Amino acid sequence: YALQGSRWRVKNLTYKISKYPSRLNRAEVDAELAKAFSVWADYTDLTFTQKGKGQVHIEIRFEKGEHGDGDPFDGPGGTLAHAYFPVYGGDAHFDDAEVWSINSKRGTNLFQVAAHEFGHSLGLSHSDVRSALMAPFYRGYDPAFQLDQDDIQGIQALYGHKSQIDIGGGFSQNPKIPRATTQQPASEDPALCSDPSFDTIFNSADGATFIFKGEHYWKLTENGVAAGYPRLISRAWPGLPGNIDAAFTYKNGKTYFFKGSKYWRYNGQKVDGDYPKDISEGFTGIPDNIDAALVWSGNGKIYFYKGSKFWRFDPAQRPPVKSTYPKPLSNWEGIPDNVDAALQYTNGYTYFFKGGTYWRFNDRTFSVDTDDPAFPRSTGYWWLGCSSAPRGTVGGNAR
Amino acid sequence: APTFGGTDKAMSNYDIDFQMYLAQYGYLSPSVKNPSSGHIMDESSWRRAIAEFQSFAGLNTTGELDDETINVMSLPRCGVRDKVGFGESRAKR
Repeated sequence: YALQGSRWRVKNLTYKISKYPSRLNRAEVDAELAKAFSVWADYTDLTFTQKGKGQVHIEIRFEKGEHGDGDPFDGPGGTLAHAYFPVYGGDAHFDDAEVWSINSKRGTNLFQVAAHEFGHSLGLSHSDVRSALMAPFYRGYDPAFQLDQDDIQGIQALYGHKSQIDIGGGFSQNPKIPRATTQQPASEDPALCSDPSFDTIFNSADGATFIFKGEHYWKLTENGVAAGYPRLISRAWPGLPGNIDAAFTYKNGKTYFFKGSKYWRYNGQKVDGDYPKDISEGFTGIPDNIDAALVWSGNGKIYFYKGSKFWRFDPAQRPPVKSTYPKPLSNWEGIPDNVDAALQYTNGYTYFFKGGTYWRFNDRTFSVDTDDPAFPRSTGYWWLGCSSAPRGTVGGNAR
Repeated sequence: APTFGGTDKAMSNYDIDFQMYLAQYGYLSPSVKNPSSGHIMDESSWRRAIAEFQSFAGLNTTGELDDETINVMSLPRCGVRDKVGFGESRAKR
C-alpha cells in the first residue's frame, strides 16, 4: 500500500452527494455509497454520516467531461472516477458518462469504484498489489468482494485498528425486545431471505456474529446482515473449506470449526497450528458429521448435536465425554431433532436453528422459552432483517 | 508531430496517447501531458517510465510498449496518479 501523506484529524466524517448519477435511483445510490464507506469503517473507528446539504468533509459528485477541477473526464471507459486526498479536500468525482451498475456484471460496479475512491479521500494512494482494492485498475464486478490485507494494513496505518467491538447481531440484553435500532448500516440479502437457513452460526472472540452457508459467510448487525456481504469463507479464514457443519468459540478465545471427520482451530481468522485434525483426536467421544455445537450458557460446557442425540464435552474431565452419552435430544424440551445450528448468543441466551426457523432456550426451565410471539419464529425476520418474513410464530409448535 | 528522442521512428498519435497516459498517472513529467508543447525526451527516461509502470502493474519490466502493457493501459481505471508527486520513488513500506 502507499500513503499519500495526509489524513483526517477527526474520525467522525460527514459526506453529501451534491450531484447524483443520471441513470440510477437516488435511494440505491445512497445505499451503495454508504456500503462503500462501511468497507473502511469495518476496520477502523471511522464513522461516515450522510448529510443532505451544508458543510461536510467529503463531497461526492457525478459529472461529465470538464467539471471545474482541471481534470476532465473522458467519456465511457478510460478514467472512471477520481478523488482528492484529505489535504486537498477529500472530494470524490465520478464520470457520469460511465454505465454505473449495482449488483450486476453489466456496466461498472458503483460500490467497488466508490470504495476505491473513498480510500483516496481517506489518504490512501494506489497500491501495486494487484488484488488490492487500492490497485488503480477496475477488474470487473466481484460479488464476493472484500478488502485485501494490503488495504486493511494501509487504512489502519492511517487510522488505527477498530477499537470498539461492534456487537454483531446484538439483540438488546432483553431478547424479548425485537431488534434495537442499529448504528451499523445493515442490508437484507435477497438470496438469504428467500432461503433463511444456514450451515452454522457462531460468535467470534471479539463478539461479532457470523453465519456460514456453502462457500460464503455473512456478518450480522443489530438488525440484519452487514452491508458488503456475502464474502468468501476461504478469503477470511484461509485454509477453511465451505459447507461447515458446526462452529463455536471457546473461553480460550479460539474458534473451532467442524466438517465431516475433521476440525480446525483458529485464533481470530488465523489458523492456530497444523489443521485439520481428526475429531476423534481432539474431541474424543464426539462423532463425525455433527449437526451443531455450542458452549452452553448454563454450565460453560461444550454440547454437540447430531440427529436425535446430543453429547456433552468437558475439556476439564477425563474422559471428556462420560459413558452416559449420547442422550436423547428430546431432553432439550421443545427442540427438534436434526438441528442445523446452535449458539450461545452475546445476550447470554441459547438459540437453536432449523430450516428457516429458530427457538430460544430457557436455561432455567431447561425448555424452549415461552414468549409472544411463541417459538419457533422466523429466522429471516428476527436475525437476517428480512422485511418480507413473518414476525410471528412459524408453523406448528415444535414437539 | 514533434519527434521524440529515445526512438528512431516518428511516433504516431497512438504513441503520444501513451505519453499522455504515463504523464497523467505520474510516470512522466506533467508537462508531457500538454500536447501543444514539443517535449524532447531521452530514451532512458522513456524506457524507465514504461518500466516503472510495468513494475507497478505487476508486468514484466521490459521498458518496451509490448502488447501486455498496452492491454493494461487500456483497462478502465481510477483517475488518481499512481505516483503521487512526480519523481518520487515509491518507498515500499
